[in-house]
Amino acid sequence: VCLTEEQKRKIEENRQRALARRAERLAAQQ
Amino acid sequence: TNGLTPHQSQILSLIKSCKGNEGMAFEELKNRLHGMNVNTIRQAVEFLSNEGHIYSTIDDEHYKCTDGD
Repeated sequence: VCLTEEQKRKIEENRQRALARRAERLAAQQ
Repeated sequence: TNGLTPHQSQILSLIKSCKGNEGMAFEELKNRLHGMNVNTIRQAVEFLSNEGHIYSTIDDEHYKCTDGD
């Protein structure tokens, strides 16, 4: 499937937010 | 061992196995997990998203995994 630049940008934003949440959760578990 | 329930683990593996750039559609998850209650799938997806294991892509019905891409 071909994505528009705008879709790619939004997806990358969502990915970065998810990575930040993951890091937060892992830190909270320490 | 990763703190996930068997259902959550299974769903995460399925999403991880999807290589397309828009990720896995919820509809496809349902089809692959025939027999699993839709609410159970929804709850697991929500949990995985809150924990940062997965994220939505083109809309709230498509998901990709944060590790391995």
